Amino acid sequence: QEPLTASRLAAAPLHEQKQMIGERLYPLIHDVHTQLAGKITGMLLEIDNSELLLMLESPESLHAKIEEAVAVLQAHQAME
Amino acid sequence: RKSTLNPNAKEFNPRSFSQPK
Repeated sequence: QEPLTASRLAAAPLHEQKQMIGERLYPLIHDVHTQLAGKITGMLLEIDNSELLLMLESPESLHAKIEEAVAVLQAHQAME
Repeated sequence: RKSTLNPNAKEFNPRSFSQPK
C-alpha cells in the first residue's frame, strides 16, 4: 500500500480526506484496541490532517495519542 | 494538561478493513 502523502490527500475532496486518513489509522488502532478502534479513530480524526499524517509516519506518537484517547474515553465513561 | 480529544466524537466506520476471522 502506498503511503498517504499530503499531496495525495490534498487532491481528494475535503469530505473524503478524513475518510482516507481514517482508513489508514483504523487497522493500526485495531491492532492495539480491537473493541474501541472505531471510536478511537473517530476521536483522532478531529485532529488536523497535517498532524495526522505525521502520526501515520511515527508509530510512537500515534501510540501515545491512542493511549491518550483511551484515557479520555475511560474518564468520560467513569463520569456517566 | 487537559486532553483536546473529544470522547463524544463520531465513531469511524472503515470501508475497506475486514476483520480477520
